[in-house]
Amino acid sequence: DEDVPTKDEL
Amino acid sequence: MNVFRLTGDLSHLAAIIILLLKIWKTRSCAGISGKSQILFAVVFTSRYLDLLTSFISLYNTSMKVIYIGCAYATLYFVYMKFKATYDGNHDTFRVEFLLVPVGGLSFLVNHDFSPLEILWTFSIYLESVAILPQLFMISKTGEAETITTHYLFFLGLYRALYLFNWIWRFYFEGFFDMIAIVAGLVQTILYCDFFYLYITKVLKGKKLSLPA
Repeated sequence: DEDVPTKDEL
Repeated sequence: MNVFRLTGDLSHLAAIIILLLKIWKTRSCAGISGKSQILFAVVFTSRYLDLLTSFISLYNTSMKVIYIGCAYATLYFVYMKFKATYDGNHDTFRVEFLLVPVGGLSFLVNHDFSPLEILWTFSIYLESVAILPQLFMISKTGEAETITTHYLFFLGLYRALYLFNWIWRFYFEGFFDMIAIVAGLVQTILYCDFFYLYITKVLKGKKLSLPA
């Protein structure tokens, strides 16, 4: 889903 | 990765390690809310399930594994190894008052209605309030050991630094995640009262004690 931000943070 | 993000992560790591060392060195978990520690273990577990589905970087994976490992090590200390020193009589915050609304909200307000995304959202919302049992315990006993206040300071500082990280990322990368930002703001605001006491008392060499 393109509305979901990537989860590169902790 | 920017300086706020990195120092935020390191501050978070420092908090977790300070707590583990405090318990290990004093052989005691007095003054520590086991309930907050359970909530943090739930936060890490539900957020880092993506360890099984996606690889972002060695840094990302290592930190997640360390956070989860330390969270369960802390629980082992509080509820098993040093259980006799756990001050359960003062750890009386009703966590269902957090879990139920946070669970409901994560179903209602999320980026995508999928199991992993709902669990991630749940972890973000839960983290923002997970410290409340600990703060409640301190307000109940009216005092905290200095080392416990250092733990709380770094734990609060971490999300405050993330707020600067998000401002940075918005300006320089056009990136923003409204769920994380709003929850991060709430989380940081909950620490403000404590920050004030930490700066005005603990940093001046006094023990943190609240007026009766």
